[in-house]
Amino acid sequence: AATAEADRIVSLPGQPKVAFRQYSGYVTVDETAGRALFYWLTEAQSQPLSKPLVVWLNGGPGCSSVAYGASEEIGPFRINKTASGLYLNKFSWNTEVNLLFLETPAGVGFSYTNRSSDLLDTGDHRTAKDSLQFLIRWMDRFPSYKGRDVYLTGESYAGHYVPQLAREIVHYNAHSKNPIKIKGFMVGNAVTDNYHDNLGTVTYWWSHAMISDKTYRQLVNTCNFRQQKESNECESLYYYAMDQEFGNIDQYNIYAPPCN
Amino acid sequence: CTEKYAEIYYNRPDVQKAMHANTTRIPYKWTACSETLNRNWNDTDDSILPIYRELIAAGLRIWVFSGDVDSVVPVTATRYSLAQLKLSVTTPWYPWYVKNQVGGWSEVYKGLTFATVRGAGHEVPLFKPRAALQLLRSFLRGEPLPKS
Repeated sequence: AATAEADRIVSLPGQPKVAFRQYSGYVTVDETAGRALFYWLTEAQSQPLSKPLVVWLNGGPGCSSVAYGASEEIGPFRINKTASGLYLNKFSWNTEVNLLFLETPAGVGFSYTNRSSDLLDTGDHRTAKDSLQFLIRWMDRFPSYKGRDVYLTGESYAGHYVPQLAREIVHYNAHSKNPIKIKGFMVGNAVTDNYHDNLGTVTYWWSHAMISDKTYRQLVNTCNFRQQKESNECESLYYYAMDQEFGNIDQYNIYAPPCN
Repeated sequence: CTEKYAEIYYNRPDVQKAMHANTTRIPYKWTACSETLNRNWNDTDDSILPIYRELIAAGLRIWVFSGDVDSVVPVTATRYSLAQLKLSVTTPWYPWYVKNQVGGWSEVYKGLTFATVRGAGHEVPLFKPRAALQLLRSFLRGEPLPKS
């Protein structure tokens, strides 16, 4: 409890007054390498003790849940245009739940490693293991969350992180005296299956009139869609489609201009 | 472009102090996405579908949603992938509603709920915050999204 209180955020610079509690800080997940993951907990706006814990992960890989999930999606605050302060998000998910943003793996955002080679060889496996260690040790710091319902949520490449962490938890629970009460997970625009994601993506581009029939046919006939690295012919077709046929749009929101 | 604001705010020393962040003086600026990690990602599963099958069998509640104006991981990609699970339908395809507007479409399978979010990009809660909050509420209750 002492370290939990040490993590208590009294107030963020430029933050409006709020009634809910918030905490942030580090949990060491690997002493040998000196890897520590950074979290930000915004408790539920009412009756936090009776509400579940929802963990939010952004993807990338390499992107920060503090930057996206917390600051422009589901968190209680938005950052104003001059970054001088914060304003309230009335559709924040902490109206319903206790919301934990985790920057994972080490190297993302404020999460760090003392072994710099970690930044060059981290992947799905280490991320899932470290994130499990984080949850186990975080709950030791916040024991009131032990036995509480836990849900994992996330988007994009967290379509990998979230199910992989859920599986780690299920396996951990199988032989733990203190199981983590995971109830489920929810993911959005989630990276799921290379072949079907890639085939579905070029089909979406064609069905939403973003690319020509010719380019669509060439992509489907040239690309393998299964492996990480496509052939040069396929890669150049992708570039042509994006540069010449999509044109100047925000690919994350196709009817909007890009953020320059 | 709001991530630009984050790049400024979270690099402010007073913000880092208030958040107990960067206590070891990390030798690089805080940034929304680490290029180093992204370019050197070591191992990645070709498919997550085997984990879905294992966790459906373990009885976890699984929801998948998709903002339908995202072209990076678009709704068609997710539908092609989920179709491989060959789950039986328990509530056939229907439009779901939020504040008298079509929030998207949804279908409930044995073991998984799928929903689109109309007009939302890659970061669904950024573009459709009210609809995203409805997703959370229905997910937590384990109930299908509202039909009206």
